[in-house]
Amino acid sequence: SPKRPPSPPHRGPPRPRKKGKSCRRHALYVDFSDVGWNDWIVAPPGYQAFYCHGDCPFPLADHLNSTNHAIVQTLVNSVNASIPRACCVPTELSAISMLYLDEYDKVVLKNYQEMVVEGCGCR
Amino acid sequence: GGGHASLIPGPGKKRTAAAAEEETPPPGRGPGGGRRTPSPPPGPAQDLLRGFEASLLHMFGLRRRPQPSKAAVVPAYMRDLYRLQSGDDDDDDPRHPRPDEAGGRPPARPDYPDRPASRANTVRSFHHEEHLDSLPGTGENVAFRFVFNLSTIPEDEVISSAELRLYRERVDQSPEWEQGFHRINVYEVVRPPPPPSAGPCPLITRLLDTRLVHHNVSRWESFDVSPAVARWTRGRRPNHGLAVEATHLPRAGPARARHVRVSRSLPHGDGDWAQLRPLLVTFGHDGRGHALTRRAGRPKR
Repeated sequence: SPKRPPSPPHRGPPRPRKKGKSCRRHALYVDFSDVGWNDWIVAPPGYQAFYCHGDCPFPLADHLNSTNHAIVQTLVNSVNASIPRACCVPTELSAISMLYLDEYDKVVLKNYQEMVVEGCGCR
Repeated sequence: GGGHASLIPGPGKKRTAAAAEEETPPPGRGPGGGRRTPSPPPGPAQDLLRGFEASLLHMFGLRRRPQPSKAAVVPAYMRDLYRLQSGDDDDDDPRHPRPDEAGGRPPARPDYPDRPASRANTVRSFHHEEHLDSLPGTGENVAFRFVFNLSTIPEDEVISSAELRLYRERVDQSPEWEQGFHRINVYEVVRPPPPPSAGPCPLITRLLDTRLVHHNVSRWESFDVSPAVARWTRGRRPNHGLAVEATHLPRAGPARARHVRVSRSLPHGDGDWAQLRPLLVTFGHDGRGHALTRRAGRPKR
């Protein structure tokens, strides 16, 4: 209210930083030998696929790479918990190349799209 | 382990590892001599794993899990393409030595085929079917026919480019420079060669590419055979193979017949032949995703 004196800046105990809990990219190494596929996949032996995990709390910070809809959904969630928060999902992905022997013993080099998470965000 | 999650959760992973240990070679060998996945006892976990693997293979565009035979050879050119494409320009893998060039130096890395790869997301390599038919030459020249079985290329893959790679070995016994020139002609065989009983009959071919070379160096030569491969795959025309002719210029010396490696040679055996034999490489796109754009170096993760 404009008639009230301005409230002093927040002087309470510092908020505990939720470092590592907000939406971000985590390491996820997929090793083809773990599933016995290293006999037909020549290269690479495995790759960093990464995954996205973490909270998308209200208010959504800029670095959470959110959409307008995610901001609205998070806002609604803050007053009505039956509406879920925005989800922490990959927002940018990249490709990898794989060299392998196919079902007919032919050697194939192929580019596979959207195999590696490059960025995460709240959507 | 080591802070990394693996592809299959713990129980399934353990079960898979145990099954792999129980694998006995004789009954597990496929017709091609390759390894076969042991048939695990039925159960919900195995059904889950099977479905999991099936969905992954489908994602990779494979109908079933490949079971490579021991005879399968990965050409050094495909390894080089992979390294160049992925930006991994490390030294050679010691487990897979490359054939030496004359003089003991390793062969130079091939140039990345920027133009063919710019329109392709899939590169396939083929060795010929060893139906080395010696074609009627002129007596001075040597001609061979190579038949490549391209029927394994999926129908939805459009071949935009193809190259035939031939290895030629340096020949030192040439006293004069002028005597070391060869012309290599690559043809598409339009009609199959007639049987010997039919008598002398001209072979109907179409010239695809040609090159004048000198036999003072060992190297791979790449010939553009895209029109023929496009006719065989997209045009559904019969594939009668490619004919390679090495024409020796007049007054060539006795070493002329050994320059282009188009067949096995004794007594060297099969060791280097597996890596030096002719190779057909196709560049295609299956309509999904982007082309194989070369990455200029990548930081190590």
